[in-house]
Amino acid sequence: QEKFLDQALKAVHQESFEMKRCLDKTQYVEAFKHSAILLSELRTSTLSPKFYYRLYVDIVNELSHLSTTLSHDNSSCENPLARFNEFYEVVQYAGNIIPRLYLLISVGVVYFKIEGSPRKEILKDLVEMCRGVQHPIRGLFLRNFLITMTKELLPDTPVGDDSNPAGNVADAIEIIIENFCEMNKLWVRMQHQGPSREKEKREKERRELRILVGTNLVRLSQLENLTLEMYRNTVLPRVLEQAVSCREPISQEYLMECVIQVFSDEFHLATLNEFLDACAELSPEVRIKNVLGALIDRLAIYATAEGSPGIPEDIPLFDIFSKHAGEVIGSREGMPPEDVIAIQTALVNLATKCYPDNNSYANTVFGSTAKVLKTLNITGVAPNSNVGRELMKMIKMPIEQHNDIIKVLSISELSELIKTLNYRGRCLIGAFIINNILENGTQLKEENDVNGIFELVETLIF
Amino acid sequence: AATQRLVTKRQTLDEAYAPPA
Amino acid sequence: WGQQIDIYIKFADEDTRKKVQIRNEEGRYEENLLYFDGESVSGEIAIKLRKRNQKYEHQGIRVDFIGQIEVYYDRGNTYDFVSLSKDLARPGELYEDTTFPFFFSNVTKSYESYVGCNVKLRYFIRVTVSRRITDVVKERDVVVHSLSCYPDTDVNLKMEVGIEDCLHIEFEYNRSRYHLKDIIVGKIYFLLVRIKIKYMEIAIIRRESVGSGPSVYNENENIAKYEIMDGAPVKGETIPIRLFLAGYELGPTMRDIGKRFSVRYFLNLVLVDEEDRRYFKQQEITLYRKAELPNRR
Repeated sequence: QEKFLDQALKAVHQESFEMKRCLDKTQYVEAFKHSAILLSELRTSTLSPKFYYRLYVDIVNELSHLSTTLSHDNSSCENPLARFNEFYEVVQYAGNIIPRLYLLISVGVVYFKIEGSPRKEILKDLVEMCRGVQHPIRGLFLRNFLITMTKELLPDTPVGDDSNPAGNVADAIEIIIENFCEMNKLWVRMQHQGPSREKEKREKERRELRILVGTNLVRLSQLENLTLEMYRNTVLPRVLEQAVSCREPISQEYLMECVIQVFSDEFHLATLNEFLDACAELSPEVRIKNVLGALIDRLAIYATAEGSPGIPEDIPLFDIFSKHAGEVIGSREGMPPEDVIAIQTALVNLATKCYPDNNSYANTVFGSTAKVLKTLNITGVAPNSNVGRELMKMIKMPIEQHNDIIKVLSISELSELIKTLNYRGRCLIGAFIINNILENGTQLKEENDVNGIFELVETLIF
Repeated sequence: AATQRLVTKRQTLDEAYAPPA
Repeated sequence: WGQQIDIYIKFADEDTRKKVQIRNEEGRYEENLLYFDGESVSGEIAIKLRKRNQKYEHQGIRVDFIGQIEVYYDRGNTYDFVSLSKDLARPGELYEDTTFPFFFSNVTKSYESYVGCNVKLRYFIRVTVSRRITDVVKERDVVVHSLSCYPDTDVNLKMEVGIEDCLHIEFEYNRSRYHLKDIIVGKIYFLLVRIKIKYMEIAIIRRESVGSGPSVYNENENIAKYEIMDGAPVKGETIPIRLFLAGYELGPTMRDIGKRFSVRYFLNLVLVDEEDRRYFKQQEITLYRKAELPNRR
């Protein structure tokens, strides 16, 4: 791979030198020809995604010289509009599609910036013409180049504002989502390529490329005039539609996590039901606990952040999550118990962070978890097992959150859950509780409190 | 003229994400 | 021995008339004056004596405007579809350099100049100085372009084609007639894909047919190859086509020229699979040279 890459880079640098020479002499068409040759290296099939990325970065760097020079030379040109209209056509004479489209994007971006150019048409054209590249890796990098180069060009004016000839934020959303849909399609298609014995290798490569797809969502989130209504009515449904329909776990898990990461807490709070409904439709192989956990963690941080308005009172957050978590767990027959508990842990996290003064939510979760374990006939759980690790985390959570064991005592179901652990597990929890009391200097003034604590640490006492 | 295209047919989601036949 | 002459053919508006490049039989480019159908062809013939103070005897001087079809494998049998002649001088002697004007009025030039693989069509001025033994002949070519004007309304070319259970596509090109600087706008829609496609391209093929009836000889030449898709699509995919004809050396479609040859153009849509098998669909298109509308004030 290193050898292939070196050979390609050598050719790139040679042609780049010629390209720059032609640009210095304002021989633009000749410069385009040299650019097309250096871009031809991106037609390669010999490089793995990681090495293709290195080649891509180098080539994009060289190509930026072309864009910069073209932009700079505009100022001295009598009729830049006519010139770039011609350039936009001339670069399409290139016989191979990869160099042609990279050049089209490079020239198109400069053309876009000229006063009077058909901006809306250019943006739309660039997105549509990229359909010609159906090869997953080459297509992903090409469209990534597109979304990177057009970052500053996307119209970000409110709907109804006609001041931008490129359109308004609705047009920008349409462009980005179209690009996103095509990229996700190519990314998922990678999964089906190649022999089945190379499945793991393919999946690893796919994970390396996920950021290329995610960049589209980042770009959407950066639109300043993206309103909640647009997010709820257009952006989220389109993204979730792709995530659910692709029926591919790596893509689904990444897209859901990406949505959680890039969009604002207010958007998430307003669209919880839609998002969680989609979670229930995801592939069984998706680690749904990661998705739900990520969302809950995010909202929990939001709820407790300094200066945050907190969770609006009209949003019964716990009830929503609890209901959907139940649906998700119910719809996945083969869900491992540790994943069930991980989801419950996330709910406890939500309850303790968002509703610190009301332990009834946490209590509900502990109660239902104990029931689930009973139904699954799980008892004597070892603390270092998969289930055990999750249980330990869950049990410790309210204790760490409150740092006041007296408050934790109101979670009556906690002791039932502790009893599902084996001897060692119960001892560890007992020690944890006692250490927490000592570290926090919690004073036990009531007999009931003492009895409560003794119940929690009874294994140690016995 | 340099941006002329014909209208494309929409691809259904099933078609888009189906494994190659 | 004896006096010798050099003949120079100069056209009347040589400095102002447009010149165009045309590829000759050897593949080199030549630049010649451009004429259109109906234009008069005029100029002067200059005959310069190489030796001073020596007369030059001749049996007559003639100028011809000829439009000719020449088939390479039958060079002796040229067909002059245009042959206009003017006598410049009766038999006599030349004592000094002499210039003879010529004028062919409103000459019909029905066909476009063409240099192909097996046939060429050319227009030229030929000056013949007749002598007793060997005539002195000088020729100078001009290029003729044929202009056409078609209405803007034109049907698109749309067709579904396929191999059963294997590959079905619907292709569409926006027109069936294109001028030489036109843009082919089209799309390919995949209805069924059960082969591993590597890429897809459109080739422009020129087919030169020489002869008639059972003795037609066809020669295909790939003028262009234009990649329109990289990688393997799935069902429901639409691939856009935008091919600028101005980027290629094309001429207009020529049908049954002088009942001797035709030049036709085809778009060849080619899909290549992972094992380099080629699946193709050829479609004839008509190319024409567009008459430019005159500038109106």
